[in-house]
Amino acid sequence: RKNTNKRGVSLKTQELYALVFATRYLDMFTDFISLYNTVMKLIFLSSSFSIVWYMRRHKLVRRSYDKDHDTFRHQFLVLPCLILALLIHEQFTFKEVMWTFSIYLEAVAILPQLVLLQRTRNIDNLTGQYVFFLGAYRSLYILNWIYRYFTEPHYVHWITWISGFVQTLLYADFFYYYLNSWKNNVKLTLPA
Amino acid sequence: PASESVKDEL
Repeated sequence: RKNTNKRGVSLKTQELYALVFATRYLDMFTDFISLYNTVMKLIFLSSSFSIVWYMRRHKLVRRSYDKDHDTFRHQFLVLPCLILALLIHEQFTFKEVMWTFSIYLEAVAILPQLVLLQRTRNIDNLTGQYVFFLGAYRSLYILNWIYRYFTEPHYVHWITWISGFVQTLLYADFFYYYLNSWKNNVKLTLPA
Repeated sequence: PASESVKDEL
């Protein structure tokens, strides 16, 4: 709140994340898995939608949001993911295709944010840490998938594994520069 | 289907 300079955060990426969670958690009210699962889904949905609402509606934040640099066009990511989900999925049902779409979209949703960081170059600590933990979240899933692959029979899910791996790869160079800046205790700057 | 078998994942 106090850092109303939202210059570093990409509204485009926030909107893509809101779409990812909206299309992935369609079965939240029909299938109860666990309290943790339901609570976290509500947290993911409420946090992503409130960030979008806040960045769009809040007068102070809207003015400082860097809209002339955050110009990545959603449809360049949404349409290919939708087409891919219609072609490659495990079952041709609305729920399964929507879920698969959300898996593909999450893998690339960070791109507008990474493009914005390279354009604005002034990466303040909050934004840098935010992007770092967004990437760390999915890379920790890879550790979980490896563990489950070796401990549970028939635990093979190519769609989530490949998408999660691609997503983590997209962060690779950001992780490299972020960890270097952290190690050398210098300001994080990405190459143009 | 995948959405069912990994539904315990967020």
